[in-house]
Amino acid sequence: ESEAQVHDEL
Amino acid sequence: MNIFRFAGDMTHLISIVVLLLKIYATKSCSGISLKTQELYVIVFLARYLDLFTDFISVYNTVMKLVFIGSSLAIVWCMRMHRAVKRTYDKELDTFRHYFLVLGSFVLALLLHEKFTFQEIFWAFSIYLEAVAILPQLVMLQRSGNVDNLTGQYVFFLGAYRAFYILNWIYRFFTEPHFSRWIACLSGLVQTAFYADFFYYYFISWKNNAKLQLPA
Repeated sequence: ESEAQVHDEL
Repeated sequence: MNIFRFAGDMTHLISIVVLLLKIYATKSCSGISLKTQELYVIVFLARYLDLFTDFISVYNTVMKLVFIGSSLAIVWCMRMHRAVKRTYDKELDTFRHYFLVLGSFVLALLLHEKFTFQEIFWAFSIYLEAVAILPQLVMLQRSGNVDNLTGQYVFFLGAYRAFYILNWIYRFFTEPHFSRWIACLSGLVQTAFYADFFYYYFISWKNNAKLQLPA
Protein backbone atom coordinates (compact mmCIF):
# COMPACT_ATOMS: atom_id res chain seq x y z
CA GLU A 1 0.00 0.00 0.00
CA SER A 2 1.83 3.14 -1.14
CA GLU A 3 1.87 5.57 1.79
CA ALA A 4 -0.38 8.55 1.17
CA GLN A 5 2.40 10.72 -0.24
CA VAL A 6 1.88 14.23 0.98
CA HIS A 7 2.10 16.66 -1.91
CA ASP A 8 5.03 18.78 -0.85
CA GLU A 9 5.14 20.71 -4.12
CA LEU A 10 3.10 23.79 -4.94
CA MET B 1 13.45 21.65 -1.99
CA ASN B 2 15.89 21.95 -4.90
CA ILE B 3 17.08 24.86 -7.00
CA PHE B 4 14.88 23.88 -9.96
CA ARG B 5 11.70 23.84 -7.90
CA PHE B 6 12.65 27.10 -6.14
CA ALA B 7 13.36 28.71 -9.52
CA GLY B 8 10.02 27.40 -10.75
CA ASP B 9 8.11 28.82 -7.78
CA MET B 10 9.88 32.19 -8.13
CA THR B 11 9.15 32.29 -11.88
CA HIS B 12 5.52 31.51 -11.12
CA LEU B 13 5.47 34.31 -8.56
CA ILE B 14 7.08 36.71 -11.07
CA SER B 15 4.38 35.90 -13.64
CA ILE B 16 1.70 36.82 -11.10
CA VAL B 17 3.53 40.02 -10.08
CA VAL B 18 3.85 41.02 -13.76
CA LEU B 19 0.12 40.47 -14.29
CA LEU B 20 -0.80 42.43 -11.14
CA LEU B 21 1.61 45.17 -12.26
CA LYS B 22 -0.03 45.35 -15.68
CA ILE B 23 -3.53 45.56 -14.23
CA TYR B 24 -2.72 48.08 -11.47
CA ALA B 25 -0.20 50.19 -13.37
CA THR B 26 -2.18 50.47 -16.59
CA LYS B 27 -5.64 50.07 -14.93
CA SER B 28 -6.29 47.76 -17.86
CA CYS B 29 -6.71 44.04 -18.45
CA SER B 30 -6.83 44.26 -22.24
CA GLY B 31 -5.49 41.07 -23.80
CA ILE B 32 -5.92 39.11 -20.55
CA SER B 33 -8.29 36.16 -20.57
CA LEU B 34 -10.67 36.25 -17.59
CA LYS B 35 -11.46 32.59 -18.29
CA THR B 36 -7.86 31.53 -17.77
CA GLN B 37 -7.75 33.51 -14.53
CA GLU B 38 -10.94 31.83 -13.32
CA LEU B 39 -9.46 28.42 -14.14
CA TYR B 40 -6.41 29.27 -12.04
CA VAL B 41 -8.63 30.09 -9.05
CA ILE B 42 -10.19 26.63 -9.39
CA VAL B 43 -6.72 25.05 -9.80
CA PHE B 44 -5.38 26.60 -6.59
CA LEU B 45 -8.53 25.99 -4.51
CA ALA B 46 -8.70 22.35 -5.64
CA ARG B 47 -4.98 21.75 -5.13
CA TYR B 48 -4.55 23.42 -1.75
CA LEU B 49 -7.42 21.70 0.08
CA ASP B 50 -4.70 20.45 2.45
CA LEU B 51 -3.77 24.03 3.33
CA PHE B 52 -5.03 23.66 6.90
CA THR B 53 -4.50 19.92 7.36
CA ASP B 54 -0.96 19.21 6.12
CA PHE B 55 1.68 21.66 7.31
CA ILE B 56 4.80 21.21 5.16
CA SER B 57 6.72 24.44 5.81
CA VAL B 58 6.15 28.13 6.32
CA TYR B 59 7.31 28.69 2.75
CA ASN B 60 4.78 26.16 1.41
CA THR B 61 1.88 27.63 3.37
CA VAL B 62 2.76 31.25 2.57
CA MET B 63 3.12 30.52 -1.16
CA LYS B 64 -0.23 28.69 -1.22
CA LEU B 65 -1.92 31.69 0.40
CA VAL B 66 -0.19 34.04 -2.06
CA PHE B 67 -1.30 32.00 -5.08
CA ILE B 68 -4.90 31.67 -3.86
CA GLY B 69 -5.09 35.32 -2.80
CA SER B 70 -3.54 36.75 -5.96
CA SER B 71 -5.63 34.65 -8.35
CA LEU B 72 -8.82 35.69 -6.49
CA ALA B 73 -7.70 39.33 -6.53
CA ILE B 74 -7.11 39.23 -10.31
CA VAL B 75 -10.53 37.70 -11.03
CA TRP B 76 -12.19 40.19 -8.64
CA CYS B 77 -10.40 43.04 -10.39
CA MET B 78 -11.41 41.92 -13.86
CA ARG B 79 -15.04 41.36 -12.83
CA MET B 80 -15.71 44.11 -10.29
CA HIS B 81 -13.15 46.93 -10.54
CA ARG B 82 -14.97 49.73 -12.37
CA ALA B 83 -12.04 51.00 -14.45
CA VAL B 84 -10.46 47.60 -15.16
CA LYS B 85 -13.54 45.60 -16.12
CA ARG B 86 -14.32 48.11 -18.89
CA THR B 87 -11.05 47.13 -20.61
CA TYR B 88 -11.81 43.42 -20.63
CA ASP B 89 -12.06 42.17 -24.23
CA LYS B 90 -15.11 39.97 -23.58
CA GLU B 91 -15.74 39.36 -27.29
CA LEU B 92 -12.19 37.98 -27.74
CA ASP B 93 -12.35 35.68 -24.69
CA THR B 94 -14.75 33.11 -26.07
CA PHE B 95 -13.09 29.78 -25.23
CA ARG B 96 -15.68 27.43 -23.68
CA HIS B 97 -13.58 26.76 -20.59
CA TYR B 98 -16.33 24.82 -18.81
CA PHE B 99 -15.42 21.85 -21.01
CA LEU B 100 -11.85 22.07 -19.68
CA VAL B 101 -13.17 21.89 -16.11
CA LEU B 102 -15.48 18.97 -16.91
CA GLY B 103 -12.86 17.06 -18.90
CA SER B 104 -10.20 17.49 -16.22
CA PHE B 105 -12.58 16.32 -13.50
CA VAL B 106 -13.64 13.23 -15.46
CA LEU B 107 -9.97 12.44 -16.15
CA ALA B 108 -9.21 12.84 -12.43
CA LEU B 109 -11.97 10.33 -11.60
CA LEU B 110 -10.24 7.87 -13.95
CA LEU B 111 -6.57 8.67 -13.34
CA HIS B 112 -5.44 9.46 -9.80
CA GLU B 113 -3.00 8.24 -7.20
CA LYS B 114 -5.64 7.21 -4.64
CA PHE B 115 -9.43 7.27 -4.83
CA THR B 116 -9.87 9.78 -2.03
CA PHE B 117 -11.61 13.16 -2.09
CA GLN B 118 -8.32 15.03 -1.66
CA GLU B 119 -6.38 12.99 -4.24
CA ILE B 120 -9.15 13.28 -6.84
CA PHE B 121 -9.21 17.07 -6.42
CA TRP B 122 -5.40 17.17 -6.48
CA ALA B 123 -5.25 15.25 -9.80
CA PHE B 124 -8.12 17.44 -11.11
CA SER B 125 -6.08 20.57 -10.29
CA ILE B 126 -3.02 19.12 -12.05
CA TYR B 127 -4.94 18.32 -15.26
CA LEU B 128 -6.84 21.61 -15.18
CA GLU B 129 -3.64 23.61 -14.77
CA ALA B 130 -2.23 21.92 -17.88
CA VAL B 131 -5.08 23.28 -20.04
CA ALA B 132 -5.87 26.49 -18.11
CA ILE B 133 -3.66 28.62 -20.39
CA LEU B 134 -5.60 27.64 -23.55
CA PRO B 135 -8.20 30.44 -23.37
CA GLN B 136 -5.35 32.94 -22.92
CA LEU B 137 -3.31 31.56 -25.84
CA VAL B 138 -6.38 31.54 -28.11
CA MET B 139 -7.14 35.14 -27.08
CA LEU B 140 -3.55 36.22 -27.84
CA GLN B 141 -3.82 34.77 -31.34
CA ARG B 142 -7.14 36.56 -31.83
CA SER B 143 -5.91 39.90 -30.54
CA GLY B 144 -2.81 39.81 -32.78
CA ASN B 145 -0.54 42.39 -31.19
CA VAL B 146 0.46 41.47 -27.65
CA ASP B 147 1.56 44.17 -25.22
CA ASN B 148 4.89 43.62 -23.47
CA LEU B 149 3.56 42.92 -19.98
CA THR B 150 1.03 40.37 -21.24
CA GLY B 151 3.75 38.67 -23.29
CA GLN B 152 6.07 38.55 -20.28
CA TYR B 153 3.25 37.23 -18.10
CA VAL B 154 2.62 34.27 -20.43
CA PHE B 155 6.34 33.67 -20.88
CA PHE B 156 7.05 33.38 -17.13
CA LEU B 157 3.91 31.29 -16.65
CA GLY B 158 5.17 28.80 -19.24
CA ALA B 159 8.74 28.85 -17.93
CA TYR B 160 7.73 27.97 -14.36
CA ARG B 161 6.41 24.51 -15.28
CA ALA B 162 9.52 23.89 -17.42
CA PHE B 163 11.60 24.41 -14.25
CA TYR B 164 9.30 21.95 -12.47
CA ILE B 165 10.09 19.32 -15.12
CA LEU B 166 13.79 19.76 -14.30
CA ASN B 167 12.83 19.44 -10.62
CA TRP B 168 11.05 16.10 -11.28
CA ILE B 169 14.05 14.79 -13.23
CA TYR B 170 16.35 15.85 -10.39
CA ARG B 171 14.11 14.23 -7.72
CA PHE B 172 13.76 11.08 -9.81
CA PHE B 173 17.54 10.62 -9.72
CA THR B 174 18.07 11.70 -6.12
CA GLU B 175 15.07 10.24 -4.27
CA PRO B 176 14.58 6.43 -4.24
CA HIS B 177 10.80 6.20 -4.17
CA PHE B 178 10.02 9.33 -6.12
CA SER B 179 7.22 8.88 -8.60
CA ARG B 180 5.10 11.81 -9.68
CA TRP B 181 3.99 10.50 -13.05
CA ILE B 182 0.62 12.39 -12.95
CA ALA B 183 2.26 15.77 -12.31
CA CYS B 184 5.15 14.98 -14.67
CA LEU B 185 3.11 13.91 -17.71
CA SER B 186 0.64 16.71 -17.17
CA GLY B 187 3.53 19.18 -16.77
CA LEU B 188 5.01 18.04 -20.09
CA VAL B 189 1.67 18.57 -21.85
CA GLN B 190 1.29 21.95 -20.14
CA THR B 191 4.74 23.13 -21.25
CA ALA B 192 4.17 21.78 -24.76
CA PHE B 193 1.17 24.10 -25.16
CA TYR B 194 3.56 27.03 -24.78
CA ALA B 195 5.97 25.73 -27.45
CA ASP B 196 4.74 27.91 -30.30
CA PHE B 197 4.32 30.91 -28.01
CA PHE B 198 7.96 30.49 -26.83
CA TYR B 199 9.04 30.30 -30.48
CA TYR B 200 7.34 33.59 -31.48
CA TYR B 201 8.44 35.19 -28.19
CA PHE B 202 12.07 34.27 -28.95
CA ILE B 203 11.78 35.56 -32.54
CA SER B 204 10.35 38.88 -31.32
CA TRP B 205 13.11 39.13 -28.70
CA LYS B 206 15.84 38.28 -31.28
CA ASN B 207 14.56 40.80 -33.82
CA ASN B 208 13.79 43.25 -31.06
CA ALA B 209 10.35 43.47 -32.65
CA LYS B 210 6.85 43.51 -31.23
CA LEU B 211 5.49 40.06 -30.36
CA GLN B 212 3.23 38.99 -33.22
CA LEU B 213 1.32 35.72 -33.08
CA PRO B 214 0.02 34.45 -36.45
CA ALA B 215 -3.78 34.53 -36.46
